[in-house]
Amino acid sequence: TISMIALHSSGTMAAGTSTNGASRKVPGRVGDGPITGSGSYVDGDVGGCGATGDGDIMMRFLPCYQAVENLRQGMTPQQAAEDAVRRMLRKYPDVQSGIVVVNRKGDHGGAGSGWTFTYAYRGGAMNETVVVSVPPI
Amino acid sequence: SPGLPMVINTWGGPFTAATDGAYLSLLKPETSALDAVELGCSTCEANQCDGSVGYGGSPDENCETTLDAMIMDGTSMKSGAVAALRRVKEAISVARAVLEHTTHTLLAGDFATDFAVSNGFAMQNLTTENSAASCEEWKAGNCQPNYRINVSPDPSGSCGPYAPLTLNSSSVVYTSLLQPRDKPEGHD
Repeated sequence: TISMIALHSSGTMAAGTSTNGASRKVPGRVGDGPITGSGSYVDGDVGGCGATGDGDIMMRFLPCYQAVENLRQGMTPQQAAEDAVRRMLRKYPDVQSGIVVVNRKGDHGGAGSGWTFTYAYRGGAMNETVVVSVPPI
Repeated sequence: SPGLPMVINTWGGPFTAATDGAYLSLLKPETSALDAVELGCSTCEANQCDGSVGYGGSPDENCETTLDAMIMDGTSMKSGAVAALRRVKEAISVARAVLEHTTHTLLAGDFATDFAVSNGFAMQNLTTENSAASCEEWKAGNCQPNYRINVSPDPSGSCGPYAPLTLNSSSVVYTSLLQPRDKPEGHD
């Protein structure tokens, strides 16, 4: 799954997700990818979020909605991501998850569980993409 | 923050082509944030990235690949999405058509396919030789692992078709019966 957030130089934002879901799924099964607030979410006043992982579980927690609302409550992107992952871990300690969060200024953070999650970003005058490795909670 | 414009997305490796594509598109003044997200995710759909995006990945029990995608505008907070999209490759572009040409948020299955075709997208087979072969191999191995529970024959050793076993939701073991077994490889 790719989940992406774009911040235009004017400050407008957009987010999106694309995935082919889980292997061997029951036909008709849909995961978190297309669910607004789970696969990705964005409020131009605050920031955006993108997620990946065990969609059957993640879509029950709307982690990206939670992360953006955490930003609105004053958390940093890193804190917002970690809180959203911890809420899932409380009920599903084995969940594989990855959340990347960015506020409207471009400050970013990530959190994950069950594997080493990574995220990539490129902005400003950067002449190449940087990949950040996020140790699992 | 590196400053704006900026693109950030899940995963590295093959996904960075999407990051670069989306970022470079934002250097052109006519490109919107929505355009950049559609371009970046479409890059992964076309390249299949690590196999978890786009055609030819994650076949279901019938060996078919279906696609899920959403796109959201941060100013209006309107989003468009497709779920279990069948036989059309450009999932996030169809999601954008839902955003721009309906007041809905989510279309699913064959109806999403009909909507895509009526919006000018081509019908294509999303199965590849690799995805078909991996699926046949899975079937030859008694369909292990799978996502079935509380069915007969025992899904931990057998393919379907499966019949449901009646559960008693008042029994003390009910909750434990809802737990997943060892998970198949892969995730969304």
